Amino acid sequence: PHFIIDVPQKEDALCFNINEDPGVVLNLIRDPTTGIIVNGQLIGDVTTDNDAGLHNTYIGRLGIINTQLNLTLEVTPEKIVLHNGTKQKTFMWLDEVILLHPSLTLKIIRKKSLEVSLGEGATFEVVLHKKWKKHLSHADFLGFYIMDSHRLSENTHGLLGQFLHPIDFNILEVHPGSDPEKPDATMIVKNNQLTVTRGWQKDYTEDTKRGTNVPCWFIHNNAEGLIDGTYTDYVVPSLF
Amino acid sequence: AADVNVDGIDIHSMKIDCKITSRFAHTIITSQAVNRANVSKEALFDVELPKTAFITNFVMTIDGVSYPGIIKEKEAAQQQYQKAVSRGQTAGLVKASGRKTEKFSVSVNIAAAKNVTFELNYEELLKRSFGKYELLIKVNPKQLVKQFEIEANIFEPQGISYLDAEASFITNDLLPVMQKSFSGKKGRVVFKPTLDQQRSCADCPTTLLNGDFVIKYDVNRETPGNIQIVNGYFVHFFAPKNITRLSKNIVFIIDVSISMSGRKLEQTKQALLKILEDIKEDDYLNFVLFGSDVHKWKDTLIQATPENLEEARRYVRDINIAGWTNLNGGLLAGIEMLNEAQRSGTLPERSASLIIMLTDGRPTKGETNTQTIIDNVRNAIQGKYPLYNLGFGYDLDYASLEKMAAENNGLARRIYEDSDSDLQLQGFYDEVANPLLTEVELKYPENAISDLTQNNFKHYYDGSEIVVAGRITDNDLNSITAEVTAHGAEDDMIFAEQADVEETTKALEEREYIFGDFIRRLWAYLTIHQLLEKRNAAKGEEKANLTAKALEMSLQYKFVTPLTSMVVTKPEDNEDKTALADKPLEAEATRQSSQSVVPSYSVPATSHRYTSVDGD
Repeated sequence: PHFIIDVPQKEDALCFNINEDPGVVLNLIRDPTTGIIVNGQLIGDVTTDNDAGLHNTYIGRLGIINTQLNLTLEVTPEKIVLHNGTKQKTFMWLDEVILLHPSLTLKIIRKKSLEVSLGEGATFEVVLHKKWKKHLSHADFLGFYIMDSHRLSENTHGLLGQFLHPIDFNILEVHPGSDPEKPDATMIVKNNQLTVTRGWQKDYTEDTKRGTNVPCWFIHNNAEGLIDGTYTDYVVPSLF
Repeated sequence: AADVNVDGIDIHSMKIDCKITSRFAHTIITSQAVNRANVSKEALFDVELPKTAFITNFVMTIDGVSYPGIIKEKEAAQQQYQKAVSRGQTAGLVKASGRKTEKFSVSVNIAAAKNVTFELNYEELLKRSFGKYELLIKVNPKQLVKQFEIEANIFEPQGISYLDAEASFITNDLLPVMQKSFSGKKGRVVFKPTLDQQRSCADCPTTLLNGDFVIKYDVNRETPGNIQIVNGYFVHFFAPKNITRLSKNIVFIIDVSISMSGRKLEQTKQALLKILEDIKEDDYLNFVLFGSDVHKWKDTLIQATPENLEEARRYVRDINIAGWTNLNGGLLAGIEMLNEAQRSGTLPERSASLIIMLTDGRPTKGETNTQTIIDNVRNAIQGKYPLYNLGFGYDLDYASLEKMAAENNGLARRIYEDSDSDLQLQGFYDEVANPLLTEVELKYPENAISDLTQNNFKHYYDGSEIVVAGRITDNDLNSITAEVTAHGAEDDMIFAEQADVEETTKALEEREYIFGDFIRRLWAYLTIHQLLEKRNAAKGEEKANLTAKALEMSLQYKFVTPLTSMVVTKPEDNEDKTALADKPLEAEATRQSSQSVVPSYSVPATSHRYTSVDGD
């Protein structure tokens, strides 16, 4: 999956890919103070046996948890399941519904997106990407966007959560890269010196089909040097 | 003078000659260049003109042979030259360039030792704002010019009360070079720096002449209005002074969707806080914020008492981002608030109500069909108050905002994303901050007048001016009487104005200041602008009729408008090539071309940016 990190104080964005095997669960957000956790499980392209080589992976299943309220939300391209203690509610992507729970608001836009608000100041959006009917190798997958993070504490971490704190970086020595449209540069971040590439990634919140290009500095090697530790540190045993 | 010559081409002279008569400005930019090289070279004519102006003529003279531009119907011109376009032989000569200007550029190959003269003509009606008319000249000659000159001659029958000129590039050394004078009806500004005075530093081959040259002036106003008549056409300028200001009821409808996050929201807050400082105690106000949902500060409009303003400031400081763009919900909530206040009679009887809406994106929540939103807004307002739409940045449907504002007696304005966006917002508010009159109607003798431009105005604001022009159909008419009715702060008002045809014609007979039928051209300019505005809001047969009329007049008066193109022929080797000069539309504007100086790895701001994980 591709990650886009908005850096408002720089009016710029960073981006990277995490390449892991299908089935692996990555921790995206962990806030011990509010008890909010978001994990994502990867899926890959549906490949044939003789199809070898690297394959793209995507978020195929999302787990959004509020441990303090004993709430869990499981989102897959097929359905949305809310567990509230022992009670369970299931919604389909064909539903157009707003659920006003005392501590959670769910807004499902039929076949497009889901907005989840965990009280004031913590709002996420899940975008549903449906495969093209005739596309043999592609599977349906999900996108996850942090719309509002005010309620999350300063202890928040995770592959996305760590970037909710201000991050500083400097770009030096912009020079031509292997692609004439994408210059390379040296980035100084967290006392590391990285070679980065100017490119863009897609934001699908506005246009779920075509997306909107977000210009960003791409960090290679699974964001090594940008993220705290390495990406394997964010692998967790299960979605919940 | 060796360093005047850049890459073989020597710009021998550049003259910007402007004649203003009764606010109607006719500008001619002439540039002469000589190829000093012994091979053929490309000469470039690259100038900027105000967006409000219409190009009227362009002539290129190469070694004594003239190649005039020909104004044609846009579609016909494009079809005729489609072949050339498809071969890549022609490109648009005019492009939107800045906040207030568009760029006209043409280049042509000049044989060794040959010369070329470029001449561009354009016309515009100067608009009064904050009590002054402003003429903007963009100066950027690219190299030192042996004879550089700006000359503006102003003739105002009412008499000039104030005249000033300033340039963004002016230095102390250059101050004495700028000559400004006015007396009675005439004013003059001349700027004619020598070659050495143009240098960016002593012995430098580069020029410091790069920036805005602005002339500001105003006229005497002994009477509330002034009617001028020449050759069967009249113009009525109406700008009464010493009128008690009306209190106003203002609803700010502000987009707080996620795309407004960061600097845009901070600048909006700064502007609103500054506006709150300037709001008068007898004004009423409220805020409606729309993101995914719609939030009202108060349920009803409330008076701007010091306590309420303090609370408003706290509210503005706490404005936060809230999801998607529910434009329809925000607008309808704000309009309904004013409607309800009017129904319940809670607002001062004599006051001006208005709505200022600010958005930076397209509707993404609630009703998203733009035409439905436009219909909803029109049906809700029903002509009762003007709606001003401010479009922040470029990621929006500006044409729809223009259409919606035009349908509701208001206007749309683009707020450019920049460090001064907050000042742009305040500046717009200041223009409408002091309503003096409402429901202004200017009436003329029906049987003697035809082809009148707009003569009904919802509001008249302090520092502005209402302009109405028309044609006199009665050849025996000795005088015109105008009657202006309006609602003021204390009473309804009727202003009467009379002008003697013979007398006003005589008063304008100072030939050296008059460029032909200027009142007729002023009338045509104003009529075309208003037809084009109405056309934006019209549909079907009405739209077709407005288009036909605007096109006919554009061709008749030789204006390059959005409906016409000017075909420019360029001699190239053995074959003439053609290029088209079109009028760029504000609604189609993309980010300013000045941003192209930003290195390619920089970030054009996007509408929505979240920290996220997704896949292609």
